Amino acid sequence: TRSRFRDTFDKVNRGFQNMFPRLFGGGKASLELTGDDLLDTGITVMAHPPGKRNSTIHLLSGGEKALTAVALVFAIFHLNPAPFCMLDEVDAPLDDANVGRFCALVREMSEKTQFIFITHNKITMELSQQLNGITMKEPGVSRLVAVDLDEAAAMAASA
Amino acid sequence: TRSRFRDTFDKVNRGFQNMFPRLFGGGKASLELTGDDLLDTGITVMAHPPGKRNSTIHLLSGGEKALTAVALVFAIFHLNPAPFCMLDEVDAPLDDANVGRFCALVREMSEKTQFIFITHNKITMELSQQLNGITMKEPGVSRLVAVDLDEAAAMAASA
Amino acid sequence: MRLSKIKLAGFKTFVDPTTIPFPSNLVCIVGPNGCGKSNVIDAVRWVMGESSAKHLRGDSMSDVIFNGSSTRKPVGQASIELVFDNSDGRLGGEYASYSEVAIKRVVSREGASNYFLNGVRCRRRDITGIFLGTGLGPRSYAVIEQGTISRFIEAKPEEMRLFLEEAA
Amino acid sequence: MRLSKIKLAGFKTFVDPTTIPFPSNLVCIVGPNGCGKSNVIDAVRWVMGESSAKHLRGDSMSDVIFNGSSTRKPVGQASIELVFDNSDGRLGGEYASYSEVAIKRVVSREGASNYFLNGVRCRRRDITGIFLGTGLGPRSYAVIEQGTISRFIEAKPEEMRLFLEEAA
Ligand SMILES: Nc1ncnc2c1ncn2[C@@H]1O[C@H](COP(=O)(O)OP(=O)(O)OP(=O)(O)O)[C@@H](O)[C@H]1O
Ligand SMILES: Nc1ncnc2c1ncn2[C@@H]1O[C@H](COP(=O)(O)OP(=O)(O)OP(=O)(O)O)[C@@H](O)[C@H]1O
Ligand SMILES: [Mg+2]
Ligand SMILES: [Mg+2]
Repeated sequence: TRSRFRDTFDKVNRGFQNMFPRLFGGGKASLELTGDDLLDTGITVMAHPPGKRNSTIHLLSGGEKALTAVALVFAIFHLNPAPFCMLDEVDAPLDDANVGRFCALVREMSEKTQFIFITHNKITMELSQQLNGITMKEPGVSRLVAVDLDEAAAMAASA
Repeated sequence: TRSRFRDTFDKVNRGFQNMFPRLFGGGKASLELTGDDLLDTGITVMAHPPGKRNSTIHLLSGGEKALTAVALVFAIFHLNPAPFCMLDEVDAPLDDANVGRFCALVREMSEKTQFIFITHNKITMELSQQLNGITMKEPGVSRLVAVDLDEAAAMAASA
Repeated sequence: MRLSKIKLAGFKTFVDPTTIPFPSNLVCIVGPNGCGKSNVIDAVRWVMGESSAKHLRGDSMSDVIFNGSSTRKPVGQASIELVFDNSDGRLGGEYASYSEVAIKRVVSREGASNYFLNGVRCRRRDITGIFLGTGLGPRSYAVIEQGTISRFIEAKPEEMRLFLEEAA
Repeated sequence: MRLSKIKLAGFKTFVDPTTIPFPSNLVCIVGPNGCGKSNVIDAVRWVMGESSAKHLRGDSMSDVIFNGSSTRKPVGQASIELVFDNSDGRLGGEYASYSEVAIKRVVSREGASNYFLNGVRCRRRDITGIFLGTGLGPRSYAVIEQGTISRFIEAKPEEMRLFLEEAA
């Protein structure tokens, strides 16, 4: 039904326009409709990191793409906040400044949503209130170990 | 030219069997032929990180896959050493222990092959003899800056 | 509603019964390459009804069952249980009054899966039904697998539309 | 034979003429997200003959030409030059006696590319010919683009065979 789609699109678009500059420290982004009929139109993503005029999403760098995608996923959480969010190394392509902004946003959203995240990045580890370490002291067998921040950093450092 | 293919296969397989345990600190890997006729047989990759018996390549973790692929690429360099090797953030999925072994191997191979690599990882930056920094002091415009190790680490930390 | 713990047994590298606690809203999982972190994500998607072996990085559904290591023999079954704290009554329908909701899936090498809701056997439909409208599910936007985050913006316009409609 | 420098002008984010030196066998390129590091890799593959816009992350071949920023206007052409130190005479054929070999590619918005070898105009075939047998080329195993390393082992058996044959 047209009005339902319109409503969903507008909400996510507003969320996306809000999240993007907070993650990039500036710039702007939006969702665009490709057709006129709300019943079958497609959706494209426009994103301009600070200072850039680039035309298509494909020209974005590896880190810029990942961060733009995070902004979109978090915008969807605004529309329909799932009880938890699990992230598997989404911070891997990001430089430290972008990791910092990503962590600040996750901390804020964690008031309403539970975040469970896997990372090798020490800055992201510091965001957590609870660290679960997994080791393979016995080769091929996973075991849980309690770790503190220093141990976690060391764990990411040793196999 | 069955014998040419056989020769290529054997050389790369030997290189792969040598590189894999050096990158993983143990374990073994090999290339297998899928058919009997050397003129049209395919090739599959078998890899067993230390302590693991897994059957297929698909079950490997993100970091294990990347490291196995690096072992294969370096094995091909053994067969036909290209004048230079350019690597764009291949170390991103690796934990620090694997990054360390990767760097040790690159250092050794750099006696014969020139390595030009892009990284955000401070351990890999230390491997280099020359650091080229790229900044966008003017938004959207790339410019080269000379950097030392501390500055490089700071660069990866600031946008 | 939040996830309070996950219990794994015989699932991929978690051959011994293991309970991973999630006591707060910011929980981090760390460890070296290949130690089993992404296997935990696979476990969550599997118990929520994932039915494609390929999406679990395997060739067949029995690839989720521990198939041995250099010191251990393969086992015959895998089981995963997610325990939710539902004290806010957010999980709808007949379960709203339960303060704790546990969903469990068990599979043996012969292949048939059994699902359980608070210890009582149920169908796969009951599990997917319970999550309807919450945004959760085996392929939900709430679970981002390793290396897949950028796919969300690289999708074709028609796929992007479908993606938004499912999330609503 | 090694790469001694790359000269970029008007190519993607390198709108001003820029020379990046590679004085040793271990050279690292660093910088924040989006600053232009992978654009350098694209430049190397482009000058070696890459002819697919999609493989250069663009929609058309003119996407390699700087198309403006918040403070600059778009420019009309892009040019890349790779300068090799060939003092070991490894680059074969008629160029073995040259101690320095420079390959250059220039393109304008109308679309036609011009190739140059040590400053003398030549055809694309001459450039691809010079690299024959060295392992180099626009899609060579010697240039690993961002996020693609694991593809080498995920290939199907027939593709893996082709990959090895090309490398020989
Ligand atoms: N059924 C199974 N039985 C035994 N081992 C298995 C099974 N399925 C997968 N594995 C093993 O699990 C390992 C992968 O684990 P996982 O992907 O969780 O690692 P990870 O901690 O995420 O590592 P990374 O940091 O590299 O992403 C592989 O080494 C694989 O062999
Ligand atoms: N023709 C062009 N004109 C202007 N800017 C361009 C052009 N083509 C690409 N860009 C810009 O180049 C940037 C991408 O650069 P690149 O991929 O080299 O970044 P990077 O340094 O590799 O970053 P990361 O660390 O995230 O991988 C994008 O922001 C894009 O807008
Ligand atoms: Mg993983
Ligand atoms: Mg890049």
